Amino acid sequence: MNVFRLIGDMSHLAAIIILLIKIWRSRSCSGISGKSQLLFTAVFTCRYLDLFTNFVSIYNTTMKIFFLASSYATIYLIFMKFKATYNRNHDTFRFELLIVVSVILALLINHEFSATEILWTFSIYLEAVAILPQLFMITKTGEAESITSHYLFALGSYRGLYILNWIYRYYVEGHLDWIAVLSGIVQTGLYCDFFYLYITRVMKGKNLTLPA
Amino acid sequence: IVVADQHDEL
Repeated sequence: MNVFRLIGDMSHLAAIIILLIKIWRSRSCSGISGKSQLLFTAVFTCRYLDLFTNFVSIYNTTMKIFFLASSYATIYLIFMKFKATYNRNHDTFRFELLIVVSVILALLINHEFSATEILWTFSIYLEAVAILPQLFMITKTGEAESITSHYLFALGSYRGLYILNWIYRYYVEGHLDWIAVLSGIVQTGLYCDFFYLYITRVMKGKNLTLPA
Repeated sequence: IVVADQHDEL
């Protein structure tokens, strides 16, 4: 554990909590892509199956359980409890394509051709692109509530901080997992436009509206 | 260069 990874994890945790608070307080999931949340739930489910086979630390286990539970809770809020507020007609990204491509890539490019390893690899590839339905939705509506943009900023920062963690681990521990590193770079890259808008608008107290 | 032999990250 190093400082980049810890802050990255905290940022990830903060993102999930911000999202749950936003939905719970406003009794609404308006502006949130249910498809992105489904993809994140699939990511956690496939990746954290190793809860049963591989113990790393109390910290690791606790975080995994929290991420799994919170992602299922989010899905419940969006598709059941507050489903009347879900903007289905704006959440139109063809996310099936992301799943198909991630499955194919995981079968072709992995560290080891075993069930658990392919599921892990699939989760890494899928996570890299899971935010696309959400970003697409914002592009379509042209705006996002400020709390939604805080959520996205925290979520995007997490993988960016993990890149610093991977650089640190490469030099200090000789640890390199190039599947995670390359996917993490793609994942962080997808947020670049959003980061720019967040820093130039939201941080100055303006709303996140896209230039026409 | 050591490739991760187990996944210890989240």
